[in-house]
Amino acid sequence: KPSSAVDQQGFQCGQKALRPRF
Amino acid sequence: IVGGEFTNVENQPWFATIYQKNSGGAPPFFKCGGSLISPCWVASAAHCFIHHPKKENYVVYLGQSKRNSYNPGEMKFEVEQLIFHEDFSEESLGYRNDIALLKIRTSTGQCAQPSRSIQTICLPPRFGDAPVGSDCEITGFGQESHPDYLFPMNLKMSVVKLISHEECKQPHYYGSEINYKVLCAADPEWKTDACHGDSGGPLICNIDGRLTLSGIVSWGEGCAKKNKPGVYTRVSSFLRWIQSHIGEENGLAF
Repeated sequence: KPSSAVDQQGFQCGQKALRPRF
Repeated sequence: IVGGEFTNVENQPWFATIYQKNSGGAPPFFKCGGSLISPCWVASAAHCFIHHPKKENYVVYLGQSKRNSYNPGEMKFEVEQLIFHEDFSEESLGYRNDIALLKIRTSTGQCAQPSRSIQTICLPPRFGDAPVGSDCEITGFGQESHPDYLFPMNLKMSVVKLISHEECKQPHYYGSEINYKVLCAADPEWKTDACHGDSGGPLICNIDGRLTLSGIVSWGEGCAKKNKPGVYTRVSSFLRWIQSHIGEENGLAF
């Protein structure tokens, strides 16, 4: 059963912190 | 990484830099790459550690864009457990079952904390790899050419394409060295590739819109050499093994 991508302790697997577009 | 470009670890926030401690008090030296697959676990290649199998020999960093120096936001870990695949073997040309798991914890007993430069990478669905021809990313502090002896100070990344087992098993490629528990990937122009020192690092492919750890840098003949693709441990073939050691309660993301 694929768990959600938001796993424990605030991680979101495979997500990169996108730079805010100023 | 031969070819490719320099990058910031925020582009590969799951990348782990693994150092081997020196007995004589000199600073630890860079050993291999790895990938954060859950807050307390890093996946890497067994061949990185097999000749010095004691967990006390290693230190792991997350959040490093520049090796052997301080990186704002980095986290440093000792290795609490070092687990090799029990069927790991060195073949004539390459390795088999080339996968290892490192349980990491800080000096205060913490696991990784998410930030702009620290993130887990998703595991692939069981036997669900990206299709042949998919573009996948590789990352590491490995050599920029072969034979070389210097490792770059800054992190590099590049893009290679998955190639079929049929192509990779051709006699003038790798023949019978290739089995279905590895993936082969290369640049169609043979201009970019993983290289010595990138071992253990990630092959990241996009599967159904999710960045996924599809492979672990394992071996290859030379680097960016015509008809000699990079060979990666196929993570989707080891999900049961990974889960048997980490279990689901530790925040694995499938």
